[in-house]
Amino acid sequence: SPPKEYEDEVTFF
Amino acid sequence: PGLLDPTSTLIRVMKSASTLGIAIEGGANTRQPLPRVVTIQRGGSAHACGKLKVGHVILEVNGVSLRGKEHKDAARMIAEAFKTKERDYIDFLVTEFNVAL
Repeated sequence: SPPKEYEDEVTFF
Repeated sequence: PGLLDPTSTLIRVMKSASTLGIAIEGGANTRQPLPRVVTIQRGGSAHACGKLKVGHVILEVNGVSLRGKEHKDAARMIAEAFKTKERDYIDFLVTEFNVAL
């Protein structure tokens, strides 16, 4: 899995 | 104390619609250490407010700093701020500059 600093999480509200 | 640097703006979003209508990215331990607004959806409370913009970096929610909060924790804070019946608004302290504060 990629390093955490390269994750791009997006959350919609 | 809040992060009242000169570039920050307090925006009060009234819960005028059934959804908040924003999307955020980032959080602690990512390239975007504080959550950034990436979408404002039409028909949502934020769109009706008209002040919150794509690109705003959220420093605080209802006076609570998001510094050091990972994405899921920041997201939970925003979701709970929208859900609570204690207030009919959410206060966002935002900055337009993408600085690592």
